[in-house]
Amino acid sequence: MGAVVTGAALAREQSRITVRDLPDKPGVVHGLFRELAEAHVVVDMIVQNVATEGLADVSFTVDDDDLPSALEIATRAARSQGAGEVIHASDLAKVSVVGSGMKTHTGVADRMFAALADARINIQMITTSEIKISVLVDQQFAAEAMKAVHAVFDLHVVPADLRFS
Amino acid sequence: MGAVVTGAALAREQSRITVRDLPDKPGVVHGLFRELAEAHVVVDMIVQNVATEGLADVSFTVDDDDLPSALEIATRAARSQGAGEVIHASDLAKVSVVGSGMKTHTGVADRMFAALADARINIQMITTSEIKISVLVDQQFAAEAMKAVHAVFDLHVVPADLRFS
Ligand SMILES: C[C@@H](O)[C@H](N)C(=O)O
Ligand SMILES: C[C@@H](O)[C@H](N)C(=O)O
Repeated sequence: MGAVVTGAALAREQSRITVRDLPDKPGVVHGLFRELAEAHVVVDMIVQNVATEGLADVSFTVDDDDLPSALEIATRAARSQGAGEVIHASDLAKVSVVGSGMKTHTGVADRMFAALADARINIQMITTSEIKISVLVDQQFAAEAMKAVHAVFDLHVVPADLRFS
Repeated sequence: MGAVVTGAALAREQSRITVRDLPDKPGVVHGLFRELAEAHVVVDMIVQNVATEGLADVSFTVDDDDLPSALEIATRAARSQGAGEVIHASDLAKVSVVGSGMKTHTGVADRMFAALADARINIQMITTSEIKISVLVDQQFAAEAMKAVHAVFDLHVVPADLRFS
């Protein structure tokens, strides 16, 4: 497979905040993120899957350092939007693979999933764009996950913290 | 905000398949996507949020035309992975905004959410990368959603189906 995937990236020290049971109605997710934006909290991954019985969970990641203020804001905003509980976790790592060839090749995501499966690393969250696949894993598996994705895509080892957009 | 967001894109005629209650253990999502990859099904968005009580939902999108075969494969693979129900929907549209400036500006996602909120358009799924935010909406709101994001980010109208990576 000629360089379909051209690089990998790792972001350590990530925290994840999940707001459960947000009402699946227009404007609700804006009600949550408006307050984070006004407080200039830098949010990285945002994930929402489809609602179940009219309620949806929304998760987002921030740097570990920003967790206390992000959590306070998210808890307040969740209450104002009539959401359920707000849960969080820290010491997570985002592992990504990038490559413009993904658009025209099937199975790239599965090769990444297979590499992590073989390494017995659990995938906590997944987001994708046409040229990038990101997963959230426990930070203790970050180096192993990077090694696994470098191997499956024949990538030369890049400095772990080099970010690809 | 000098051109933080430089463009928007629309992909119509999307279908969404959701596999509910996948066991949150290493290798399970590979078990689902391996079969789709082997059948050369072109998958676009993949979204997984964190598990609840050890079970996670995974959704992915395909072109409407590919739904029958993708659904058959996903239903078989879900059963082999011990998942719960498989649900789906068609006639959806993916609306995205792109811009390398997002990495250094807070609040871009919320401006998109605010634009859709003001247009009373419900967001069904969200996925992000550092330079792109994508949401899944009902296709009947596709044109309105594109108009709303063009307005809020001062974008000149681009041909709706022009894809940005
Ligand atoms: C759940 C949340 O995304 C809701 N559907 C909204 O549009 O705001
Ligand atoms: C749910 C699924 O993603 C599982 N955590 C896995 O790693 O395969």
